[in-house]
Amino acid sequence: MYLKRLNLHGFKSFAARTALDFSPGTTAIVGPNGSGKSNIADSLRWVLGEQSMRQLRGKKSEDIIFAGGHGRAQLGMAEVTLTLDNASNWLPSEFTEVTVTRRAFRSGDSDYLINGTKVRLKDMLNLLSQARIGHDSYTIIGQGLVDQALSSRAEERRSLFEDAA
Amino acid sequence: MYLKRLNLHGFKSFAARTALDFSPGTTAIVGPNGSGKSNIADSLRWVLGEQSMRQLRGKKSEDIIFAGGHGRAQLGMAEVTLTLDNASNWLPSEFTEVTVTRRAFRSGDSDYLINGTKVRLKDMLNLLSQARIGHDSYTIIGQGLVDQALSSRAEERRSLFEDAA
Amino acid sequence: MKRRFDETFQAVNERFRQHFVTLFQGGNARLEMQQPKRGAKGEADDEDEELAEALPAKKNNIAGGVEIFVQIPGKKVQDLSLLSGGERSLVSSALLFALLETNPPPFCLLDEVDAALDESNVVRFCEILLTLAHQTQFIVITHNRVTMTHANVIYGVSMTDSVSRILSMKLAEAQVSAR
Amino acid sequence: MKRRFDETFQAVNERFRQHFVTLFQGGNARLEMQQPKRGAKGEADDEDEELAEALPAKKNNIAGGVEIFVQIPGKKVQDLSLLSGGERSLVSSALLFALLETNPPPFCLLDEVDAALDESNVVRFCEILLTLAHQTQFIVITHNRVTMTHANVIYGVSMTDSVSRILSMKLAEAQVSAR
Ligand SMILES: Nc1ncnc2c1ncn2[C@@H]1O[C@H](COP(=O)(O)OP(=O)(O)OP(=O)(O)O)[C@@H](O)[C@H]1O
Ligand SMILES: Nc1ncnc2c1ncn2[C@@H]1O[C@H](COP(=O)(O)OP(=O)(O)OP(=O)(O)O)[C@@H](O)[C@H]1O
Ligand SMILES: [Mg+2]
Ligand SMILES: [Mg+2]
Repeated sequence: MYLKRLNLHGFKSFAARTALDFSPGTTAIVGPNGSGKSNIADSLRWVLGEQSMRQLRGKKSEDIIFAGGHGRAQLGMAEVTLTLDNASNWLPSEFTEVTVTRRAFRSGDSDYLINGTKVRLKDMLNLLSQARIGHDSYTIIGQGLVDQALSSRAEERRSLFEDAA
Repeated sequence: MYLKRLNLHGFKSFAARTALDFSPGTTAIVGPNGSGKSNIADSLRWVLGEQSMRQLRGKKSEDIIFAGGHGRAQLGMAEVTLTLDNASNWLPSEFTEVTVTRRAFRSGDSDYLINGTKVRLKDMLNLLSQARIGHDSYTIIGQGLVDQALSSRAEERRSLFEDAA
Repeated sequence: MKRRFDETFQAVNERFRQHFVTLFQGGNARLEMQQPKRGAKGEADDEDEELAEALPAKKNNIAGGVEIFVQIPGKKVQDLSLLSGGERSLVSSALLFALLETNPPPFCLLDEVDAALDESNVVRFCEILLTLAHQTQFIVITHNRVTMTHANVIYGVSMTDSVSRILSMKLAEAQVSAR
Repeated sequence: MKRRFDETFQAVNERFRQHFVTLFQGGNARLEMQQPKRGAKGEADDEDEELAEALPAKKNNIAGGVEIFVQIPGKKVQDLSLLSGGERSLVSSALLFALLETNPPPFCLLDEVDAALDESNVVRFCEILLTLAHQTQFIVITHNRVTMTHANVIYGVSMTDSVSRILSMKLAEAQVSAR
């Protein structure tokens, strides 16, 4: 059991406070086209530190904040919190539960928090890399990209092995 | 009714003489992964004059000739014949049925035939373009490429309209 | 030549909007001709003109490209990149259908274009295909059982010992191993 | 560092072959380290060395890339490009599974990686996923009813008035609108 919960608020189409509790086993996410499934994948990438808007299917940084819609105003902030179970102490922390939060504002400002305390982006990335959680490589396989390892050049594939080594 | 029949012999995985009779209505092609469905699409592109091996998922020109397999020797030639119904005289020909054949040999030689008579590639392309049949644009939408119109740049999209005009 | 292009463009634009609304059950969509890049940038213009002369007329970028704007029902107009996989397939299909309708080719082969669509979208997709099938002979490669039901003839492809073979099939047989 | 890479490479190679054989019910597959480009081309070498110094160690192409060779049961070894859509997904999945097994990440999210697979291949894919699920927490986004049956928990996402919401679902409910 590693991922405990994902909380989204204002991230893309998740305008309302939304919580996704993970099972120690396998969790399936289903639903119609355009309902928001890949947006959940994007939120996980984002809270783990993804900086490339292109990887999040966006163009500018405010694209990941709820843009408004049917009689609903846009929001000024997107916030995603990932709760990690640390009962087995796989994370470099004395807490049995570690939360990692990322916020983005329309102004362009960003906040990064570990267990509710503001930290710098590099502190958050440090914690995650020590825990061997990456927002890249093969921990998140995006839609339409399953055969990317085959299309990329031999040298690019090498980096998958370096991540695994 | 325009396409009457497609005959394949030695084209990719179609080692045996194979005939596909088309219905005036819609024809569905189904089957397991790797059975040869997209190879049929490739054979249609190829008999209509496709010259780019990349569009046919190959690297060298002999890639479209049956390579051999399970206790079966490779073949020396690939041949595809497309039979077009001309009862409504939509083709510039006095025949009620027009056949277009393309052959490729391992030697690198190619034959092009209209109604069984050898012609040059340009004669075959001429006939097809007068009949407004193209191997490009939107008459054959390849696997994984349905949203290519969205990914391509605005200027590239323009050519779709020029084809339609 | 230009007038014919413009007429075609208008016709495709109207059908694109219509098919979009059918597939998405609402919303709005339009195509827009981009103005060719001209105006105040003197230096860029000279380069553009050289480029225009160098390229064949068909690929003449100076003529301007075609932009696509969509508004999914209930949502705001956003960049196409934010659309979901299935939504992208639907928008692209609406454009394809509009082109097929405006200038019907004798036949059209679609290889698994329904792959990203959920069941209700496949149903709407096939309904439009049915209306266009009077003018164009469709050959559809699919794994989807709903799509199969819309065909007059079904061919099953199978491979034994590296050799592909084709068998004419009944709908019920085909649906057994379909998705 | 190099030794650890080599050990990892060998381990992944062995598991890649195993998972390939499971998914394809036979055949063969291997990964190969390309030799870095050296040798007779004097001029190219100097450029390569400059390149090697300019690139960060991880992306150092001079170390050589990883080639993939596969032989589908019954067929000859051919270029990867000639593989079908589903076959490419399976080969890529075999490699992914090998990497996940060799160095299990705490979790792994897969977004519609089963999209191109026919029913029998989805079944085999899921069986491997089940074995890896003891070490890695999987989150699987899917439209496929077979894949859904392998989950402990199913979340249904729905959109009303442009807002996404999540509901915990039972298998039977989820399969109603699945493919
Ligand atoms: N910032 C935003 N504000 C509001 N809505 C957004 C925002 N960004 C994306 N969306 C909406 O989210 C939808 C796409 O969601 P998503 O990609 O998660 O769908 P999906 O469930 O994965 O569908 P599919 O099955 O087709 O892949 C789009 O309709 C898009 O308009
Ligand atoms: N020249 C050739 N000789 C023999 N076999 C070939 C040749 N070229 C391609 N093939 C085989 O054809 C198969 C691919 O067929 P195809 O792409 O038509 O499958 P498909 O039915 O479309 O499957 P999917 O549902 O996965 O898209 C590959 O296994 C490949 O090895
Ligand atoms: Mg998606
Ligand atoms: Mg295919």
